[in-house]
Amino acid sequence: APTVAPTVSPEDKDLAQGYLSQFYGDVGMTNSSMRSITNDSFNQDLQAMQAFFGLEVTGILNKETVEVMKAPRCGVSDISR
Amino acid sequence: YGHFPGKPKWGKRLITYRITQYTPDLTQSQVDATIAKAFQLYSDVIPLVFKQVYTGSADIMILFKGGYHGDFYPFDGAGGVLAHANSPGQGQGGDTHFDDDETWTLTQRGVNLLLVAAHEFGHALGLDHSRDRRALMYPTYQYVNTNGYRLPDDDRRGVQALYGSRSSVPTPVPKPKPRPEPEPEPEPEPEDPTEKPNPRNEQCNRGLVFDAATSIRGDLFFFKNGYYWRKSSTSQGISLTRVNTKWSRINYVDAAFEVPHRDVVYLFEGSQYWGIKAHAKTIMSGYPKSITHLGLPSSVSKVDAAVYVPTTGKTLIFVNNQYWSYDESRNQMDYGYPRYITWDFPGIGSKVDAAFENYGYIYFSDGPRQSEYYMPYKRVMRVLLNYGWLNC
Repeated sequence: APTVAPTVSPEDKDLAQGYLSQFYGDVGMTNSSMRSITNDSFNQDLQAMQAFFGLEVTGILNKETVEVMKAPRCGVSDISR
Repeated sequence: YGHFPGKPKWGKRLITYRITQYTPDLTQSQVDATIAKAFQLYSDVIPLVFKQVYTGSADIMILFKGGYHGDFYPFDGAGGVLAHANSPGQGQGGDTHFDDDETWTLTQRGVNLLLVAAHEFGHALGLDHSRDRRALMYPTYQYVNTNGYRLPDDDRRGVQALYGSRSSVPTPVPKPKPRPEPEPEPEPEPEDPTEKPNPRNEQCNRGLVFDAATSIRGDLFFFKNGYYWRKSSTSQGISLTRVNTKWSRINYVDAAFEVPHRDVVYLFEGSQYWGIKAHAKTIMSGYPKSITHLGLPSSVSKVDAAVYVPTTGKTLIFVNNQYWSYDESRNQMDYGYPRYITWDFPGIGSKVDAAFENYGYIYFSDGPRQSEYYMPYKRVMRVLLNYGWLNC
């Protein structure tokens, strides 16, 4: 059992995975089922996203990060492709 | 700011765009005017010219559609992704798509079209997302008041790094190369002594005064004494034609203007005006109409000049030393008119004989003199002579 209560819901976790694969994923791998989402790639992409938006770079999904992910935005990725 | 890998950019100055699918949230002319304004944020600072086309393919193809819309990036319903665009390039390069599951507005309600369109056109010109929260190219949407909106510094520097900056001197009208005079057409015999002389000999007269002027699908028409010179955008020649050989019920043209997104041009003679389909150049049914139909008072017996301004969606109608503003999307005269010309158009003179729009500038003729006016700056950029357009 996790030592600390999860700070985000499973839905937000799914949202985050979709968000990162769409805007921080590797070229052409927009479909999350195609990308083998491993924890380290999730954390790496999450850190890249937190750095881009000037959030605290923890690699851990928290409320502030989820809020940014829910904001309406442009569909072009944030990492140069 | 950021650029895409390899810094793709457009290798030419005239960029065409075409809106192939509109949103039901706004009128077509509101969308046209807003898209034109979004492009103008860039043409104000870089030496590119953006021109809307209505048929065929364009450099930047624009559409509003929800869900799947023909590329590999389907939209996601209301919220989330609002729009996306491709970086510059052939084919789909520059193409811009707006999610029509959003509610597109011109205000802070819903999603403001000007702000999102300006962001996406940044991509279409070669800008990537910026990390500067104040920048237009920041990835997430944030409404700001769009009255008098200008490109934020970060974005301006980013796009000027690609295209250089627009010199304060406006792009000169391409000086036509001297051409051999076209074969003179047989002089039509004047039918009645009151008829005004054929203006052929006036074509290269420095004192030439126009009766009216307008664009029609990219060409320029200059009216004089019941004739018109046509300056083609494709060939170099200038042709002279008698108005009533083209439109038999019209003899002299006092004023003319084109509403491009409706593909219609309006010609005025005395207290009447005609609507003409621009592509077929045929008079539309129900015309002529009285100019009072536009909301002009019955005391007005003729219009001196008229011009449609794409970025505002308004038609300016000039009579003596005053003018009216007609809103093409609401089809009615704006409140608070007439106003004196000198109040709102400093430097163009106190009356207007002819007016037309060309590549974002408005040209106002007062006698032989013509003022090139830039609406966003509200100032005269250059003073020309009318005859300068006629390949003299």
